[in-house]
Parts: sequence; structure tokens; C-alpha cells
Amino acid sequence: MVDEATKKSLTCIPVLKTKAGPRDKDLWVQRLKEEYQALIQYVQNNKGADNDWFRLESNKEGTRWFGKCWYIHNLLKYEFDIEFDIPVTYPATAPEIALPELDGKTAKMYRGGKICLTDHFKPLWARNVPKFGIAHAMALGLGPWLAVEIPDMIEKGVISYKEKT
Amino acid sequence: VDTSGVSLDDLMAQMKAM
Repeated sequence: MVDEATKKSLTCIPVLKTKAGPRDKDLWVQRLKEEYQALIQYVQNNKGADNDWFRLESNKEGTRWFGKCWYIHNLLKYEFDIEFDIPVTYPATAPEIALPELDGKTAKMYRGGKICLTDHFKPLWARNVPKFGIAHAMALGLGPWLAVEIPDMIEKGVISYKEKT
Repeated sequence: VDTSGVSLDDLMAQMKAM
């Protein structure tokens, strides 16, 4: 089940309209504009809620995305790189978000650092195509994953705080 | 989302500036 905080943040992210993938030429450009618009709104929402937890940007074609996410645990801010590609069958297929630095440090990850999502994610995504986009994948996928896995990895000593110089 | 009147380049720049 999706927790209440995630549900609330999801409802505040604008939904997308255009069903287009990276090979759909002009329609893909339209989809990309919608993706960016939704992401901008989501980041603004997060800033307003004092929970600014990620940044993302893409290559010019919008097929490769990268950025950073942050998780605060015991007053320390942990930072991780994010990367993912847009699958050819997007948006029917959700992007596989990866945190490459954590590859091999948790069982909740596929090879290459791709995060394992809960059983709820795929059917929820499928029911909401094409309305859900990258912002929704972050809210439904990476956000909850960080909340569960990062504290666990910290407690186990698998990851340690890196002070910014 | 309402993307009328805004270009993709503008949106990319807006996201980068956040």
C-alpha cells in the first residue's frame, strides 16, 4: 500500500497528457515539455514543504536523465547520484531509476544500481499511463525506497556520511 | 500540465536554475 505522505505528494504533482516515447518525434518533444513541467512543479512543492530532496536534468533528447538526491538521517545529509534512461516503450514501461554508487551494497537493487520497487509500483504505474511521468516515478519509486533502504544501510555501516569540503 | 507558450529549452533552463 502507498503511505499517506506519498499519496499526498502524488496528488499535488500535475498529470501528463501525451502518450509518447523517445521515438515519437514531435510528440516526444511535447511529452518532454510535460515531464519538465511536472518535475518543476514537484520540486517547487518539495521546496515549499521544506523537503527539497532531488534534482534532475536530461540530455538534449530527453532520453538520458541524471541528477542527485538527498536523504537526511540523524541530522546528516547524505547525497547520491541518480541516473536512468527512458525505455523505448515509455510511458507504458516505467524508467528504472539507478543509484550507481550503491550498487552491490543492498539486496534491494539490481545490477547497475537499479532500485527494486515494491509490488505495488508496477500495477499502479500501469493503471495511470500516460498520466504518470518521471516526477511520479520519483515520488512513488525512489522517495519511498530511500526512506526504507538508506537508514537500514547506515545502521548496518554499509554507507557512511561523506562531509562536503 | 499546461505547456502552452513555453519552449522545451525554457523548461530545461528553468529546472536547471532551481
